[in-house]
Amino acid sequence: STAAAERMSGLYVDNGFDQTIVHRVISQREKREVEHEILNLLGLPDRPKNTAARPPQVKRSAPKFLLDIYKNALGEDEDEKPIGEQQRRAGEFDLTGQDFRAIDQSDVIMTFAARNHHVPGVRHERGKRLWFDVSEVPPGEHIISAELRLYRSMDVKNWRKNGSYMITAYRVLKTENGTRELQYVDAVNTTAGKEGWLTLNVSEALDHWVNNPDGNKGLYLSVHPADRSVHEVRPEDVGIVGFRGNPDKQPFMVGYFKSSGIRESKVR
Amino acid sequence: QKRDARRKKKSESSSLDYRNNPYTDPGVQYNSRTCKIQTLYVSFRDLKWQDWIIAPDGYDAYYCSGECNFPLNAHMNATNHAIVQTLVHLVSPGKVPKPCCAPTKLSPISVLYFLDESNVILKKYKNMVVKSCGCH
Repeated sequence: STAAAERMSGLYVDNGFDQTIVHRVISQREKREVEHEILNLLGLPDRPKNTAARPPQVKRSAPKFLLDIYKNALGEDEDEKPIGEQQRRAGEFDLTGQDFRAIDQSDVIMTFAARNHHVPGVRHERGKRLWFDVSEVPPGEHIISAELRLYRSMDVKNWRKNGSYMITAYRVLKTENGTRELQYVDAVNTTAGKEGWLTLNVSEALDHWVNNPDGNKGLYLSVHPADRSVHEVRPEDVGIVGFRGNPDKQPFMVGYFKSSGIRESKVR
Repeated sequence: QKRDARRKKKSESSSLDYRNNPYTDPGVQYNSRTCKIQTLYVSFRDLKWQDWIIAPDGYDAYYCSGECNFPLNAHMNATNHAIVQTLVHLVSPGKVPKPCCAPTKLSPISVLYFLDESNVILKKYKNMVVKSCGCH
């Protein structure tokens, strides 16, 4: 950082023998300034939003997921060479070979917690709408892939815990006059007795939202019995945990990005 | 004792060779530190950044320090250009500086940090850890 170098130049001098020696000890204020410059260089110039009173916790599903990747899927020596297949563990989030490939290719992996974001004119039937704030995606990042992660719990009190279900994600397109237009994104089958994380490929939806922020009206989640014997059912009736469920089981989206190589230090 | 005496004699002789070497930079002591990798641990915890940096607590960054003096030994990992620059420096010390002791190989680190209350980023920072040093 040029600013940091200029600031540092007053603190260290060349002794004439091509050695840098300490000229004087910096003050607390200057120390804070230099620390801020380093954070700026890392792309972390400020404390995260809304965390001044209570520091964020790692108990939510999204931070837990990335901590799981950090612990289990990255090489210990942080070298260019990825960790060996046999050393990798699926972990709590059932990471697959496809996930490991995306992790290896990524320079940035970002999670987005599902939110209850009201969009005027959108009526819900039995399905669930999930909205994600993707405004913090760094500009110029190439999207490798994105997936929606949903947790299916066995803690379902009614009859619907049995049978097979098709979970389909649609992108909400228009909301004029209360009518809704949906575009198919991806679907996954789940069967009775299966508890754990389900993943849907939402790469196209994330790409659309990043490039068209005004068009971000979220995803519509529709659940049907696989044999279509009855109409759409509510996701929670088959055990899908919503954004009001247990913090470590809440739905979230994860995006894998390849860096453009442009340093995005923010101007202060 | 015999071995120590032999070693001492050899050391004195090599020191004498060094003093007699016409290419040795007179402004530099023989025992000055040569260019090599030095330990530096950057602690995010000490900097009180753990509120938003989840992992790691810190990392071994290392740095390169020392002098690139003639003759540039193999362990300095010197480039051909650095060797030529050293010779030119001996001819014109006031005009051309000695080569710099700098990293020759760097590796990345991954940092996991909070973006806001619930969203997190796992980001790979390239060229953050010094793996080896050399004269450039």
